[in-house]
Amino acid sequence: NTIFEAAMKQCGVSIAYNIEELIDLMAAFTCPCLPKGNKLGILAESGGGAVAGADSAFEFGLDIPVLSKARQQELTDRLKGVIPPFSAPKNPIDLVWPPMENRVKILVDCAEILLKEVDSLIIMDYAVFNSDYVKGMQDLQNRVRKPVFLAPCFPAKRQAELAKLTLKGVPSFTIPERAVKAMATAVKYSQYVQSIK
Amino acid sequence: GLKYASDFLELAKRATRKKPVIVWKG
Repeated sequence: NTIFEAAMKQCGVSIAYNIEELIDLMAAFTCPCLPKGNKLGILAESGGGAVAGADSAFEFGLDIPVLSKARQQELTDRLKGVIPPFSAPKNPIDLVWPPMENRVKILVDCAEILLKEVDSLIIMDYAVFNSDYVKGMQDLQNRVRKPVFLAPCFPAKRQAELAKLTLKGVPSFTIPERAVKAMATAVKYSQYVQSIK
Repeated sequence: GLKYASDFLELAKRATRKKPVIVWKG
């Protein structure tokens, strides 16, 4: 097993240890861009999801950097009067249930600010999966050329929407840990590709 | 066996330059 894993690593092959991981990796690699480094941003509407994601990031070797003061201020300014003032704008970012009105724009704006200082982003939200949401996420990813994965809340009721987003190049996962693990594998593959250039 | 492994690794190296390759270790 050690020899097999070493050989696969030397060739840049990603290993799935069970069928669930195989599906997750296939979803992750539908993304049109790879993370250039291991700095991960987490944008959540649920503090628990953010904690689960951060713990997994540590486990799989991803870094969750605290945002610079300038970026924290940018986020605070964007969210002023939109969400309660006790949210921490450091990373992970907890949006504390933003209003339904303009929700896609709020998520996209915050994501864009966060992506100025990280290589990839995982969003955990309660958004309504309409065409605006899909387009907003696609446009964001195409604009910043950094991968954005989703791990929406209430995934059991949203299998069809998750599949739709994944097919549009925005990989979506049922729980934060699976999104983080898949992102960590994408980072490893990206590092391999950079190392052979 | 060694020939098979060697051919496989060469193929994998060529492939991963272009696209991600996943091995399901089932």
